Amino acid sequence: PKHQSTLTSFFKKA
Amino acid sequence: NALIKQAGLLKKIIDAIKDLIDEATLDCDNDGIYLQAMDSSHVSLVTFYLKKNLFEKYSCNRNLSLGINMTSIAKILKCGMSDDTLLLETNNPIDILSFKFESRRGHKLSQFQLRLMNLEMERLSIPDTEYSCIIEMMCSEFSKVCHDLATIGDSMTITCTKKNVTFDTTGDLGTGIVSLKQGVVGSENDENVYAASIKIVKPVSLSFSLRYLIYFTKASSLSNKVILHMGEEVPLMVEYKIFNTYEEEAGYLRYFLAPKVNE
Repeated sequence: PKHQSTLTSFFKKA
Repeated sequence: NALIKQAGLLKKIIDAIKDLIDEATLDCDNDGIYLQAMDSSHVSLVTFYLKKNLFEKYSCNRNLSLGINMTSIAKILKCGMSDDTLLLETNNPIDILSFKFESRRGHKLSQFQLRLMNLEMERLSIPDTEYSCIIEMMCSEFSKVCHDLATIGDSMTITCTKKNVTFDTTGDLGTGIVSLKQGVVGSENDENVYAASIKIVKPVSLSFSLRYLIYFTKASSLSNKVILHMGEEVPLMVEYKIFNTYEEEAGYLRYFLAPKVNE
């Protein structure tokens, strides 16, 4: 089974 | 102060994002208007850039950040006709955005004012990414693939190789797979037989939620092609280019979607 990742783990706060 | 020749274009752009995000800021400077916002679950992010040349007239003599409720701006844009010209203006103090629609023959003028919001938006920095695969295909084709596979499963795996791109899903009722070959099939003048243009460094296979991909296909009316950018372990970027009435490239609408990963 796969789980949905979130964007905050790829893109950091500017 | 921005004059757009066809109000319908701005309406299409807002309609393509309003179901994904509730609020956003329009960041305006002398080169154009930029928006970035994440959906409430932080799974997808939308950005658009409307370059100065999208507008018949454009001026912005200092940097502005306009807090907008997406449902509200969509309601106002719905009041205009798609081929009306639309003048957007802010005043000082900057607490409203005014919309002046003028019909093509000049017989009808309407004006609406949108109350702006004070938003503390969290801005993410999107790193410059060298994507392994860049796939260009017809918007209508991408939309059909997503809608078809969503009738079978919840997520879709996109696999890109040098020869083709495949989209597949699995659900309770069974499976579905669609494959598009690299290149143009048949006459080059007939875009209806265009399959997919693939630029590839390395094959990639990633899974994504179809619910989000279907949201993104609302942008299909902006352009006839969509560009999918994929890389190992990076979010998918789905890009629709925006053109002005002279068919010059005048910005983009980009959606980023976090992949589904193994537990």
